[in-house]
Amino acid sequence: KTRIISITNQKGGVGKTTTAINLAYGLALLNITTLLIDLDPQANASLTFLDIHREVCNIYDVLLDSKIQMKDVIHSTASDTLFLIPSRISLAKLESKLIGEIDAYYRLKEKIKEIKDGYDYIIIDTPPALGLLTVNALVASDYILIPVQASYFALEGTDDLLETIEKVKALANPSLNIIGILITLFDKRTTLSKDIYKQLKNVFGSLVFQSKISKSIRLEESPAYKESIFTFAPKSSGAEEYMQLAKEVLKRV
Amino acid sequence: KTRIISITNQKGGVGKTTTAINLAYGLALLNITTLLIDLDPQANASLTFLDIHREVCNIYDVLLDSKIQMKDVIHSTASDTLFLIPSRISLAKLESKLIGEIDAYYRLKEKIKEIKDGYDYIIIDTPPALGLLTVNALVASDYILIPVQASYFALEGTDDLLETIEKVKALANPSLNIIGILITLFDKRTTLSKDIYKQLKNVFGSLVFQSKISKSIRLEESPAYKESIFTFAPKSSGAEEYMQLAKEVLKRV
Ligand SMILES: Nc1ncnc2c1ncn2[C@@H]1O[C@H](COP(=O)(O)OP(=O)(O)OP(=O)(O)O)[C@@H](O)[C@H]1O
Ligand SMILES: Nc1ncnc2c1ncn2[C@@H]1O[C@H](COP(=O)(O)OP(=O)(O)OP(=O)(O)O)[C@@H](O)[C@H]1O
Ligand SMILES: [Mg+2]
Ligand SMILES: [Mg+2]
Repeated sequence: KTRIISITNQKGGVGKTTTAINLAYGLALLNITTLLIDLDPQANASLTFLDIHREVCNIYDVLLDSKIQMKDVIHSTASDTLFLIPSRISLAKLESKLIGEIDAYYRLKEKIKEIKDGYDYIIIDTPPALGLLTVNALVASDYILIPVQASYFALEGTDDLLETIEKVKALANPSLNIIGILITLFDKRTTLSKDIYKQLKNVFGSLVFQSKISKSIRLEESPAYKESIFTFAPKSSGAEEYMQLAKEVLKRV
Repeated sequence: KTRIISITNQKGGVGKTTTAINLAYGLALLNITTLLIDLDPQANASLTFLDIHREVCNIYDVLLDSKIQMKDVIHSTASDTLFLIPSRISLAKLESKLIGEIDAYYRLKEKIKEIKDGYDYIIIDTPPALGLLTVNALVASDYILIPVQASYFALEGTDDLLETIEKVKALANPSLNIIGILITLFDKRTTLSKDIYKQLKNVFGSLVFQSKISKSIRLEESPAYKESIFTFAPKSSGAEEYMQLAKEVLKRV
């Protein structure tokens, strides 16, 4: 059975893309066949694996025109157990193009059906908003993984996200569940990080992952070298913490 | 003459809100009457000044129903030269409610006319997207200030933003200009930060502000205490750098 996990939080810059890339790569290293779908028009995840300035066929073409097959937009990566469906900035136009279409929120779910049997895990990176693209991901997913930056603004935004999840669960996808809350950009030297972690534990209890992702310059640098943390700095804290996260995800599924 | 500046970058978490709050407060400290408009449904800027969980009248009410006056949503702050128009999560619904309305992109510009004479500067915080809300801000503004985080993903996203600015300039607001590019979350100890700054200088030349905003835990903590950096940690690097920015903005106008 294929597991589909969305990496979602409408707050910007909390580590969604960094988590999507390194969780997908970590699972691939454990010999689990993984597909990473980039559903963010900023295409940060795609940028890490491909040269997106060259016109490549991408998820926008597939979601806009149902005649285009999902298999025609799957790209291979340096790992033979990791595949990518890239995004492009034109994806930002999808929302206005699908206004009024009754199946607008189900497009991704329908398209994933075409290819899902070929993968053990599908990881979906989402944009910093609760619009059509993110709702498509939630409708198509079994689980949602919520990265929360160890900061004040990031903590405040979680109510709106939980409300959206409840709506999607009630209206379109009753089997959607939160697989966990992941604290990111954690700095164990500051009381702010420790306070935020404590508050997350109070609010979410055992939903909070044991794994914490620390602030690390290696994680910030790796996308510029078009690599995951595992190939860029295999002995860094980032590589260890994301591998621990991959193993914790497998236990929770 | 009132100057209107949008703080915009569709990349998430680059310091838009932190810059909007502290630039507005810095200008207010220089005895310049300033209005901060929060156009982000996440309402991070509003959260810093008000208890937004209480129902307060906000920018959504005004943009949706033109009979509601802008003056009825202006709130005072601890500073007698700084005022705020807050946001709420319901603002995220505005885009779908205004579909098809020919004046959808001009609503903010029209509403600002009602109150603009009362202020020297109006600062607008925008969400991490290039949708209706951000375009409303760009149509209403004289200038756009672009915070760019010292990171790989943040640098890559600037082409899309420049394209959107050109479109707004050509179609709706010919007087819109970039007042400057502000490097944020700068860490002078790392080569990544220095490389990004060099690349920004290569691409944008003198548009890049002399002021750099360094990574600082004080800047991260201040919103949790409902304060700007100037009252929370007046002697910190964040307070000095944002005051330097406020003075540089005044020189460029
Ligand atoms: N653990 C970490 N340590 C240091 N830097 C990090 C870490 N995680 C992410 N970053 C950096 O923080 C920035 C934001 O991360 P990322 O782009 O993954 O967030 P995001 O939630 O996907 O952003 P957006 O909302 O724009 O999609 C990036 O520059 C990234 O390199
Ligand atoms: N110079 C700085 N030093 C340390 N932390 C900072 C700095 N500037 C911003 N931050 C922190 O980084 C996070 C992102 O900043 P902020 O929320 O201002 O970005 P944003 O661009 O407004 O995000 P969004 O895209 O979600 O609107 C916040 O937690 C903030 O406290
Ligand atoms: Mg991202
Ligand atoms: Mg913000």
